[in-house]
Formats: sequence, C-alpha cells, structure tokens
Amino acid sequence: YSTFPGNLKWPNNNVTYRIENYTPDLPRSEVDQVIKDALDVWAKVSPLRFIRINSGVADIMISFGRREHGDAYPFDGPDGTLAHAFAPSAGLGGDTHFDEDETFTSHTTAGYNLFNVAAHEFGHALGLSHSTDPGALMYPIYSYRDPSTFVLPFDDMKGIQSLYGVKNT
Amino acid sequence: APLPPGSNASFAEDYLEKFFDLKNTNTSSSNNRRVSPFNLKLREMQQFFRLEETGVLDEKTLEVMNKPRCGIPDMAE
Repeated sequence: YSTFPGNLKWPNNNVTYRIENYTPDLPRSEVDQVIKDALDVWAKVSPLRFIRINSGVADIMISFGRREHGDAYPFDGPDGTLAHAFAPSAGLGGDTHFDEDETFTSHTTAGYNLFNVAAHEFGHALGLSHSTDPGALMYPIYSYRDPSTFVLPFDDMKGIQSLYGVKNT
Repeated sequence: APLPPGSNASFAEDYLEKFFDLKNTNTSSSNNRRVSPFNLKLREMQQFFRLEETGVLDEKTLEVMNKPRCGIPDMAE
C-alpha cells in the first residue's frame, strides 16, 4: 500500500459524505446503498465512522459527471479513466467523482460495478494512494469482485490502519 | 520530435504524463543523446505494474495502458 506525501488523513474519525447527484444507470436507492456499502468496507477495519448529510459541504462530496466537470481533471469518455478522488484536505479534498460516460452496474458483471469503483475511490478520499499489489483494492486497474462476498484485502487493511489505527472492538 | 497524434507512442506519452508525471518533452533538444525521459518513465511504469522492465513500448505495456483504471496518478511528485 502507499499513502499520499505527508500521510494526508482526516483530522477526526467522523467523516461526512454527501451524494450531490445520481447516475441514470441505477435507481437512486441502489446508488445510496452501494455508496454506503463501499464506505463500510473501510469502516469495518478502522475507527472511521461515516455520516451522511443531504445539504451543505461534506468532507466527501460525491458526484457523477462527464468530460470537464468542474475540476482540473476532465474525464475521457467511455472506458479509460472511470473515476477519481482527491486526498483528504479542505475544499476539493476527499471529493469523489465518477465518469458518467461509463455504464455503472450494481448486481451484474456487465459495465463497471459501482461498488468496486467506489470502494477504491474512497480509499483515496481517506488517504490511500495506489498500491503496487495486483490483489489490492487500491491497485489502479479495475477488476470485478463480487460485492456480496467482498473482503478488504490485507494490503488495503494495513494501509488504512497505518493512517487511522485499528477498529475499537 | 513530437510524436504523431493518434499513434501508440503518442497515446503512451499521454498516459505517462497523466499517471507517471512525465514532463512534456517536446521542447528538448534533438541532439540530446541521454536516455529519453519517455523511456525512463516507461520503465518506471513497467516496474509499478510488474511488467518486464525494458523501457520499450511493447504489446503487454500497451495492453495495461488500455485497461480501465482510476484517474489518480500512481506516482507522487
């Protein structure tokens, strides 16, 4: 695993998120659930707690957009780059953007599974950079894993715990 | 010289600029006989993805570059 220079992380373990808009690829309720599940991946192994808000500015602002979408990193159309997220900090930090030109799915292997993409991006939003371990969630290349049986790989667990410590049981 | 747009080499150059911090080298001298920054960055990329480190743009390297991926750079400056 690797972290960003300076080990960027959130100053406390209560992190807020807000879903700013939705993809037409999936029902809204399904997007809500997938986002929650993808955050839970990290909450299960660390002291982090995620609190959803529906207005105002959250630590992690989540949105779907295509091409130029308001930051300096335009998306590139179908395939190629699927999403990106910014390391923890004020403002754009933590924000997570999905490329609306992709087809996102939640229960099938067709298109790109939103849970898989989101769980990876939230790793960045929490302070993890890319891993060179091809089995890690934080490896930069997309691969499908069944969300219903997903277990966070050891490399990623060590990474998030290096920033926030282990979960209090 | 600048790489022809649309070529594999041009695509690879874009990829390395985006994800491996390759600086735009179009202004470098054509008399420069050192190993090119492109080949050094290609080697770095091949090391990251555990490919054979040749510094040469081969089919396997292009295949990895064409895979769907996250937009965050793999190497910090």
